[in-house]
Parts: sequence; structure tokens; C-alpha cells
Amino acid sequence: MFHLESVSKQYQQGDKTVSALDTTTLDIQRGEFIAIVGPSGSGKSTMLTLLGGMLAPTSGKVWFGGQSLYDLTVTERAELRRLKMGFVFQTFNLIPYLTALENVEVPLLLRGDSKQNQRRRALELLDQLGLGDRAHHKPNQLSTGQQQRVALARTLANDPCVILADEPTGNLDPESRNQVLAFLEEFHRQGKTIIVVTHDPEVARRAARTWQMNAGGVGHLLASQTP
Amino acid sequence: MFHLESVSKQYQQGDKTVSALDTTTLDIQRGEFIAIVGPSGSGKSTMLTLLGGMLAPTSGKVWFGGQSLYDLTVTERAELRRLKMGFVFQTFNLIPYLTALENVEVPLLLRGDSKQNQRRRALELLDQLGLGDRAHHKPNQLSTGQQQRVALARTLANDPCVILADEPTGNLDPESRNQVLAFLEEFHRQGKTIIVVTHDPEVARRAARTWQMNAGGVGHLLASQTP
Ligand SMILES: Nc1ncnc2c1ncn2[C@@H]1O[C@H](COP(=O)(O)OP(=O)(O)OP(=O)(O)O)[C@@H](O)[C@H]1O
Ligand SMILES: Nc1ncnc2c1ncn2[C@@H]1O[C@H](COP(=O)(O)OP(=O)(O)OP(=O)(O)O)[C@@H](O)[C@H]1O
Ligand SMILES: [Mg+2]
Ligand SMILES: [Mg+2]
Repeated sequence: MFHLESVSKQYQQGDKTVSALDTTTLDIQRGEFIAIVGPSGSGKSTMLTLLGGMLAPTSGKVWFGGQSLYDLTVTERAELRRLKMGFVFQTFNLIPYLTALENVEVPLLLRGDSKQNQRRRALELLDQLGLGDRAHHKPNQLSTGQQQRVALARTLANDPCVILADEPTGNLDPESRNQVLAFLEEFHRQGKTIIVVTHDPEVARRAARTWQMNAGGVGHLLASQTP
Repeated sequence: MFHLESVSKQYQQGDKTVSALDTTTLDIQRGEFIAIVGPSGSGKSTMLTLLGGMLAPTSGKVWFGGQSLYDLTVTERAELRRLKMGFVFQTFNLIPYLTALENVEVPLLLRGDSKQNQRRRALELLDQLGLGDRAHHKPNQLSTGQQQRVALARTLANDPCVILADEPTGNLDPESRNQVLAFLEEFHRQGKTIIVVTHDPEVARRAARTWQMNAGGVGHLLASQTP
């Protein structure tokens, strides 16, 4: 499904070069559940954003479903993302002037669902994530962990075939985290491809494979694990 | 040091009332290390912000060093915070147009330190938190966990006698988290009062006492623990 072909990312910081992702080649199969782990600053968000079509590599190609993502136009890439990918950002990126419910409805609106279906689907997701009674709160009327779960609900709303989640449980207590994990595992069982960046060994444990990153964006696959 | 006297916080949501903190009475001694734990949305950030003089309660009084915080003027309260408290926000609140180093220097600048001392002190803190080579990056040129550590460094910069930290390790891998915890424990040994909100049982374990919160902001002290 994804093929990273000698992909790397550097930033220029004055006269210094920062290596965010070292030259990387990796295949991610359709329907796989893979975790990306590593220390803070090791390049996990960089790798996920490259995969998600939102950050052009300095070198190499990112293939998704047979297409070279960064050889498409910005519009083509955005359209492909809208149809196929759900991205949970590490800092949520909720729309501040919309309620939790309206935030979750946005992808459904773009999909052209009936207003009634949108509302029903969005409420169902919020409910399953323990936010049923917070549907009409705006982001600044929610706790941080509640905002994180709204971001997840929005990602799942239009049923994307690929879910890319950046630290989806970082602000959650163990119980809420397990709720989110159960969700991701259920989506995985339905055949979706799940790529999760996480610091939590408990989350990584649920994946079939783990890509371990280290300082400078150097990565490798860990020895095979049984989930 | 702190005395919460029948303190509560409610929000009006249309015709509904949301209880963020249930009526709470609690003493926190000078030099204590206390953890506040509980599920997402249970009122932890609310409690910490009330203690930190940044959110007026709906009822009751918050006493700090013998003064009723919310009977002071806004200016008096801000000054007391500046002199005595260090607050690590759950969403960091870094100044986006300043570098990591400049962000950490801000409280030192307000303290009137010499420019040379400011720079030295700030660099030392960043270095101890593993960010020595990121000093000249702006927040958007840092990973999320790196931003979190800059927020911590800024809090510690002017050596406050009370540290209030809201989820200071939520975005950190186990190793970075242990580095931060070692820092907090060192500050505690120097006689500082540490109040940490956390989802991480490993973090709570290091505190002498734990205040457990539940939905609706209802809290109680857990049976005594040995750190
Ligand atoms: N715009 C930029 N300019 C310079 N350096 C950058 C920029 N963006 C990121 N970096 C650096 O690239 C490295 C990788 O960043 P990335 O956000 O991918 O890390 P991460 O593994 O997601 O970290 P965390 O676990 O803290 O979220 C970091 O060391 C960071 O300082
Ligand atoms: N401005 C507001 N209006 C209405 N409700 C609010 C407002 N701010 C917070 N709340 C509600 O108050 C409750 C407590 O919020 P708080 O941020 O203290 O939770 P928390 O324990 O810190 O959660 P987390 O672990 O997710 O950070 C939440 O259920 C939240 O929805
Ligand atoms: Mg990251
Ligand atoms: Mg909180």
C-alpha cells in the first residue's frame, strides 16, 4: 500500500543541517497494523507526515497505492488524502469555532452525506469514545484528552481505508487509552491499514510490526512480534 | 502552602451545568510532592489552574501562603505567580516567534538577571533536558516532545518555590520521561513544592500523596503511598 523509496528529510538551520529522517526504504502492506516508536525528536511525526502526503521529502519517493505522492499536484494529493486517508495530528488541529459534533461532521459534509446521516454518524462516534455529553462543546470547552478523542472521531468519520495516527493516546488515562486502542483494533479487523506513532509500549504491542526510530531519523524494523 | 476551602467550579453550557470541580477541601504542605490523577475530563487541569491563580472558582476560596488568591487584584495575583510559581501547561503555551532559548529566558528577563546570566542559565536547563542542540529552533521547528521540554525548562528558569505541572510527560518516550522525573525529584529535594497532574502511574508513583479525581470533578486522597 505504501512504499518509501530511499526517502529522507533534512532541514536547514542557519549553516547547520538537521536530519529529521535518514534515508529510509520500507513497505507497508494493505491491511497492516504497524507502530512507529522512538525517542522524542527522532523523526516519527516527520515520517508520518511524509506518508500522509503533507510533507515533501528532501530526497526519494513516497508511493501510495501505486502513485508517487509528491509527483502529483497539490490538488490531486489533497483529493487522494480526502478519499483514502484519516490523519490524527499530535496537536489535534480542531476547528476552534465549531463544536465537537460539527468538527466530526466536517469530513462527512465533504463526502456529501445527508445532513441526517452526518449527524447520526458523528454522534455515534463521539458516543463510542465517551464524548456523547460533550457534543456541543467547542474545543476550548473540552479537556485536552477530550479534544484528542474528538480529533480521532473526526478521522474515523468518513471511514478511510488508511488511518495515520500521531500519538493518539498521549493525553489519555489508561482506561480512555484502552477504549481508543479497541477502536483501532476493530478498524484493523475490518481490513483498514493502521499506522500509529506512539511512545506507549502498550500501544506498540498491539501492532503486528514495529518500526523503531532513533536520533537523526535513523530507523529499522524490530524483530517480529506477536500481537 | 495551599489551602482549598470548599472550592468548586461549574460551567454553564446552554441550560445545562457542567461540574468541572466538585466542592473540594484540601491542604498542600510546603515542600510536598503531590500527584493529581484521574480519567480524561475529570477536572485535573481545572484544579491545577485554580491552584495556579489563573481560574476563579465558582464557590469557595483558594489560599496560597496565607493569602486568598481570588480576593487579590488581577495584578497582585499575576505578581505573586511570577515570583512564586512555575506552571507547565498541558499545551505548552510557548511564544511562537521566539526560539527555544529565548522562550526559556523570558522569566529570567522579567527577574532582571544580567543578559549573560540569563543566557547561561537557560542554556544549562535546555542542555539538562537534552535540548542543547535545539536552542535556536523556534517552536514550529521542534518536535512536540521537545516543545514540552522547553515549556518545562521555562518553568524552572526562575527557580520558583512551587511547580505546578500539567501532564509534563504526556508526549515523551520512557527515557525522556525519566529525565523529566529526575528533574522534578531533584527540585523536590531542594525543598520545592511539586504538584503534578498526570495520567502516568509511573509519575504518580514518585509523589508522596495522590489526589484521585473522577467524572464531575469529585476527588479524594488515596491511601498513603511510599514513593
Ligand atoms: N522545521 C524544522 N526545522 C528544523 N528542525 C526541525 C523542523 N521540524 C522538525 N525538526 C527536527 O526534526 C526532528 C524530528 O522531528 P519530529 O517532529 O519528527 O520528531 P518526533 O519523533 O515526532 O518527536 P516527538 O516524539 O517529540 O513528537 C526533531 O529533532 C526536530 O527538532
Ligand atoms: N469552558 C468550559 N465550558 C464547559 N465545560 C468545560 C469547560 N472547560 C472544561 N470543561 C469540562 O470540564 C471538565 C474538566 O475539564 P479538565 O480540563 O479539568 O479535565 P482534565 O481532567 O484535565 O482532562 P484531561 O485528562 O483530558 O486533560 C471536562 O469534562 C470538560 O469538558
Ligand atoms: Mg511527534
Ligand atoms: Mg487536562
